[in-house]
Amino acid sequence: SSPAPVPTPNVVRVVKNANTLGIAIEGGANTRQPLPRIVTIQKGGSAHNCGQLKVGQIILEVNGISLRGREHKDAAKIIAEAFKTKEKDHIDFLVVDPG
Amino acid sequence: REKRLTLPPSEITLL
Repeated sequence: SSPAPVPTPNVVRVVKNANTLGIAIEGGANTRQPLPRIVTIQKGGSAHNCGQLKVGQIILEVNGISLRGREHKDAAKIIAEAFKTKEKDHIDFLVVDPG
Repeated sequence: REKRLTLPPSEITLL
């Protein structure tokens, strides 16, 4: 039987078209979930409006910044700052479906 | 696998 296909990461662009990003994340270095995973997507948030982010996806990078090896608080801060900054009107998430 | 089980669960942050 053929080996299970390895899920390939893909970039999802979330346009900041709402007051909140509207995702809840779980995970970070030194926890059972080593990379942040999306556990909730709130209706009306930018992530929900984008329509391409899904619950269960694992976030590898934010605007090219790797989240590998980062503690939960550090990863959450990077995402929050990416949403807050006025330099860009979007956030690029490199995500992968759970393998 | 054992190592993962001994690691603490993570907190959840709403963004």
